[in-house]
Amino acid sequence: MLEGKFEEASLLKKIVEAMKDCVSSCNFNCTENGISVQAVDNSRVLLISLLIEKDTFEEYRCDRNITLGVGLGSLSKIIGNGANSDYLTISADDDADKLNIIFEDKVKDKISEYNLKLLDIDADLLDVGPMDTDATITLPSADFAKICKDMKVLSESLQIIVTKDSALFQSVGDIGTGNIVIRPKTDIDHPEESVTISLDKPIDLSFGSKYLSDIIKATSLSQKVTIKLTDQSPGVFEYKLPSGYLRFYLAPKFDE
Amino acid sequence: MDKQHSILSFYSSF
Repeated sequence: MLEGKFEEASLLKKIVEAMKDCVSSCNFNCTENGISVQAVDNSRVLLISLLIEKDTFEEYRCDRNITLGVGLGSLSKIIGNGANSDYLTISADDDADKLNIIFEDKVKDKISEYNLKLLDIDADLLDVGPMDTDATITLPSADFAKICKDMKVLSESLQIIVTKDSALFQSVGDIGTGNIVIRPKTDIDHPEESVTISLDKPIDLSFGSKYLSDIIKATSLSQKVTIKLTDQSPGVFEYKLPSGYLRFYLAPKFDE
Repeated sequence: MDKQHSILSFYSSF
């Protein structure tokens, strides 16, 4: 038996909205520690890794490990029916073929209950393990989203060049070029506005703009995004949850 | 010309 109660439906809504355009369906792996998802997008360029730790939930129990195959478009439609501030409880029996979804209005005496048919999804898990990182940038997620949107008008690729004291985002396209430089900044009054750059090795990596457009759909999940970059390796874009994370692993573009 | 690599080429299956 799985049962997880979110304090606010908005959190699961944001998670699903951030994932559903990259991945149409995925397995929710439920254990006593929480719920995790790993899924690769249809073009096999972007990998999503989600961890919702049990502390994220107001109440959580999972008696036995269970895997729930979920169509994210369908889940999105159903959870769109609840108000952001509602309690949202998901539950499933051990051998369930459906996921129960219950919204509780905190003011009105109103409870809404839905069932989502589960899918049988055959998917390999990839070992993304801990990896060495050459450069790590942490910046406001809204700023990163704007950089990606602004650069996308110029080119299908966004080049990220990190040196000791700056990160340069560069697009070179048919209509012209664009450069945005950010530098480390500590804002004591507004720590969410701070920018940090740590560097072991200078980085020059290119990523597909259309995949970055998918990644920044997670912006509302966290005020900050952490970008981990390693030469000729996937970039990791991490949005922290109250307890857990949503990470995107994006394969780079480079000459062989 | 840069080539878009597949994420599957970087990680192995469990």
